[in-house]
Amino acid sequence: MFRAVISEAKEFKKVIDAASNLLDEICFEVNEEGIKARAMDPSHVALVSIDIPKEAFEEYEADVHDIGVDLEAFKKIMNRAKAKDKLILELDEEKNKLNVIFKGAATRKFALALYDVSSSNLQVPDIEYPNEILIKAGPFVDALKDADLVNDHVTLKVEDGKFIVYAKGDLNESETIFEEDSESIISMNIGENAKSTFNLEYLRDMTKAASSSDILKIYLGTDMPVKIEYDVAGANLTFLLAPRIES
Amino acid sequence: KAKQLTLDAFFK
Repeated sequence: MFRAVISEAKEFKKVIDAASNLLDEICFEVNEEGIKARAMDPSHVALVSIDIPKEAFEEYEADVHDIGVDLEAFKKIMNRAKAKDKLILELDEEKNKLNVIFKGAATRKFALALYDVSSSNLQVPDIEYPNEILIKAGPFVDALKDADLVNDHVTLKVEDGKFIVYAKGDLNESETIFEEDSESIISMNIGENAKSTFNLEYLRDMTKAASSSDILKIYLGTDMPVKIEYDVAGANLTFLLAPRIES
Repeated sequence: KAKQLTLDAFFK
């Protein structure tokens, strides 16, 4: 069996949005501890990892199940959530559906078809990073928006104790400099100068579920995948994005 | 010329 009650459907919607920006389908592995999912996007450029401990739920009860769903369909259903709705997720093993129930002014039920999405057994690779930056999501997303004006990729740099978001197009350039004492920065754990370049659209998608005051943990090296972690509605979201390199 | 890597290279 699997049944979970989430007090704010709108918050859970952000988790589904974050995944659906990058993935077509996902397998939620549920057990008595909580829900987890790991998947790479079809091009293997990005990885999404979702962990929701049972404590994040108002009620939670589960045995071991793999629940594979089409994310576009799930997202469309979650878009129907009203501001004060509670969300109930329950597995209907007989009908092979995931019931998605909104409880608010009325009780609205959707039955979402299950897909045979095999659980990936993917692990987030245990990469050692020289730099770890804790930054407010708002200013970081703004820096990405600035970069978006000049090119479709962006360079994230650690240089002389500063975190820099830099983009260069054929004609124009943009640069946002975060110093350690800037109010956007919570903390910087700097080991060495580093620089990696990334596709901007992926980075935008990965940060979409974060509210501007949420705190992103960014792990950065040179020509290494960037790792971005944050929490939404008690769920831990981790994203990994492969770099572009000069060849 | 820039090349987009995949994550597979880092899963070793």
